[in-house]
Amino acid sequence: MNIFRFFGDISHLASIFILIHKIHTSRSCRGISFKTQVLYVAVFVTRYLDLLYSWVSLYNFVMKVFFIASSCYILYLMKVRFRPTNDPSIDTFRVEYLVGPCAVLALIFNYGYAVTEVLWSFSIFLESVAILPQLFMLQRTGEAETITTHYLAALGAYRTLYIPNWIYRYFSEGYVDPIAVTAGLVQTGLYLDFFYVYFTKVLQGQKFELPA
Amino acid sequence: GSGQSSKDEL
Repeated sequence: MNIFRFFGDISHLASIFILIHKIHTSRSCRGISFKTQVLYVAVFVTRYLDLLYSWVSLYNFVMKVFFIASSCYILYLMKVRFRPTNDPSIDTFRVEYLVGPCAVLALIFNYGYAVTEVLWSFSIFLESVAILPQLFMLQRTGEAETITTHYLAALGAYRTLYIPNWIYRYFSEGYVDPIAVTAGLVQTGLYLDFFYVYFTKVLQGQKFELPA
Repeated sequence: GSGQSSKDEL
């Protein structure tokens, strides 16, 4: 554990709390892509299967359980509790274009041909693109509630902080995970446009609006 | 695994 990874994880936690807070206080999941949230459940469940057979640390265990539980809870909020506020007609990204290629990539690039290894790889690739339905929805509507942008910023900060974490681990442990690093760079890259608007508009007190 | 994967990360 190093400071980059720790604050990355904290940022990830914060993003989830921000999202749940937004849904509860506005009593609405407007502006949130259900598809992206489903993909996160798939990411966490496939990656954290190792909860069943390996122990890393209490920190690791608690975080994994939290990420699985909170992502399922968000699906419940969107599909049951605040169902009328969820508008599938603007959540139109075709997730099969993400899941299919990620499955193929996982079969090619993995650390061993075991079901758990391929699923781990799959979860890494899928996480790197899971935000796309959400960003696509944002692009379509052209604007977002400020709290939704804070959610996305915290989520983007999480993976951004993992990059210095890997650089640190390379120098301190001589350790590189090419699958995680490649997917992580892609994932962070997807946030660059969003970050630009977030820093130049939202943090200056303006509404998040994309140019027409 | 090869020991190279970052399974201890979240």
